[in-house]
Amino acid sequence: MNIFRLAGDMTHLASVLVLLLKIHTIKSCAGISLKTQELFAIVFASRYLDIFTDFISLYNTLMKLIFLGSSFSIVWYIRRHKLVRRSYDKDQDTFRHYFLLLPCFILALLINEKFTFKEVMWTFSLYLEAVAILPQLVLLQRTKNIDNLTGQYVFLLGAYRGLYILNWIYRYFTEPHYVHWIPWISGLVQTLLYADFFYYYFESWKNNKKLQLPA
Amino acid sequence: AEPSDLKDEL
Repeated sequence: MNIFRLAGDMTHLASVLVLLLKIHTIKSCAGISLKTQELFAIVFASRYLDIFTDFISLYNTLMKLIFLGSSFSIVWYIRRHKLVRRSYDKDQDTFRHYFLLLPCFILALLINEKFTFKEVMWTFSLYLEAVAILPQLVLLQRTKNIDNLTGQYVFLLGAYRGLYILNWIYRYFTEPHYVHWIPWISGLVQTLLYADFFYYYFESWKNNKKLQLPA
Repeated sequence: AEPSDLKDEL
């Protein structure tokens, strides 16, 4: 494992912790898109089908358990927790996320490295993860006061994707036969979706102003 | 390395 990959995993982990901190201690999910969280839960459930069949490393298994457990508990919190669900911006979070599922699944059936159940589900999870942030970005645009934790959460998610690209570049030059067009292109699309957010995030940071995205 | 060993990533 290289430093980019580790840093990417750690920022991903940090993003989840920031979100759980906000939900668990402040009992608020204001500014957080349930649609995006549901898509992430589906992403991990379909990607980690190999968790009990293929052992890679203790690190790998533990991280998979963390991402599965955290994504489903976040969805549970927003839907079921008495206080947290009250802070959910239901009227603003209107992205039709179900419409992303079918196109991603069809694309995974058509474009994959191997036509097996596990491989198609894995590819589906890549395509879905690439677009899963869209409801969250739309909600951010509609939010007048983006609180710091929400801004940091999205920033850390974007940083995680950027670091994974550096990890792929590093692996490409250090490992033989390391070519994976499907995750690379979907990962690139995923990272580009954060570009606009990053721009305004750094602007607000530079000018010491509150983060706000233009509608 | 095998051509498809990306599964060690998360």
